[in-house]
Amino acid sequence: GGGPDPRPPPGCPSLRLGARERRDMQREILAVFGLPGRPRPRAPPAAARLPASAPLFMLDLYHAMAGDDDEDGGSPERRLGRADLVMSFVNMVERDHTLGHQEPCWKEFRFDLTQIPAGERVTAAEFRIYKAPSTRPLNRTLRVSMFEVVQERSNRESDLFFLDLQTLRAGDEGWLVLDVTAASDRWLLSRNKDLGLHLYVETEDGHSVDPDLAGLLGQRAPRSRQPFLVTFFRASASPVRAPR
Amino acid sequence: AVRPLKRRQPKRTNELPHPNRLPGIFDDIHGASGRQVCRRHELYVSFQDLGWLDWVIAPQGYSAYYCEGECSFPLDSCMNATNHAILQSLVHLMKPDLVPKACCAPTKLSATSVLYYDSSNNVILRKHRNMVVKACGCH
Repeated sequence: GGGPDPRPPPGCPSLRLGARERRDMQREILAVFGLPGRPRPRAPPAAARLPASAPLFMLDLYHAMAGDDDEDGGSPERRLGRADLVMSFVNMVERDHTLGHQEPCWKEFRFDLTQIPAGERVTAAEFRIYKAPSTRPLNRTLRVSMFEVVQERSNRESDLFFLDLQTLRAGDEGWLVLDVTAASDRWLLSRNKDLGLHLYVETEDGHSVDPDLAGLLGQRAPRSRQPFLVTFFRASASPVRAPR
Repeated sequence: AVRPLKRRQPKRTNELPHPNRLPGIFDDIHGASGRQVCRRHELYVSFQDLGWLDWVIAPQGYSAYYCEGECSFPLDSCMNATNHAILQSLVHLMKPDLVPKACCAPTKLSATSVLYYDSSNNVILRKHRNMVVKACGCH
């Protein structure tokens, strides 16, 4: 207690925790935070700290949520939909289906969803991909649609479930946000699987366009422009700690 | 012999046994017993001290605060106390061995948020409710 650097009153033996007690204390405090344990990020902290797209976006959300923390403060529109957990998924495999110039061409993104915590309800989910001005003078309006892969088929195209459609202009630049909330019902049912998304781009008169040529940046983009998935959760049951 | 007048037994009254001058809001915050009256105190939880800064992106720690102080005079104007706490404190004054004082505890809590990496390097933002004491009082 006390000021920023509380000193034990003179004469009282200063309490020095041993390594094991410190670890026990950390585990207790992690339990209060409802954190599974002390994760060890794979990439070395230096590399992990490069300004990557997901941490940058999440840091903005953190400041918005921190401003929201005071329950009775925070203007309603700034609330993150009452979410109490936001996860951004960066572990993604990207596959291009633009070879052989067969139509339609699309980009496939696969996300590892095994980290989604149990007992949380998805309130919103969005796929964020950076749009640079397109390299070719494509005609003015483009339509970007997103589908969820429901079932892969060996002898034909996969079964798809429509998620979102956005219209943009070939010269636009900035983050394109596609709403994939509708896909979350299936995640919670088949947790062990990953999530497959197909991204299509076509012109107003229905011709399929290679997403790369339309200026949509995939995994080869700089870290601060790579696509990622963001999911907003609301704890369905408040994580009550088991009595000790 | 004139019988001495019977000394009138002092009427048992519920008068408080000791001078019950309540420390007003302009007095110092130490109650009559020299202890501090119930109020909020600074408590900083440092993620740096916990060695978490290699996976917690923000914040570096947060002020959680704690409540401490006497509830001897719940009627004190600078302290907020529930009616029950006032009653309990009064009954405690009459029967100190049977009924404990009311205790100093949080009356308003708010949330705090933590941004961190999970073991797959996903970035997670978690809001934790009831982690910051906003106000203390006697319960």
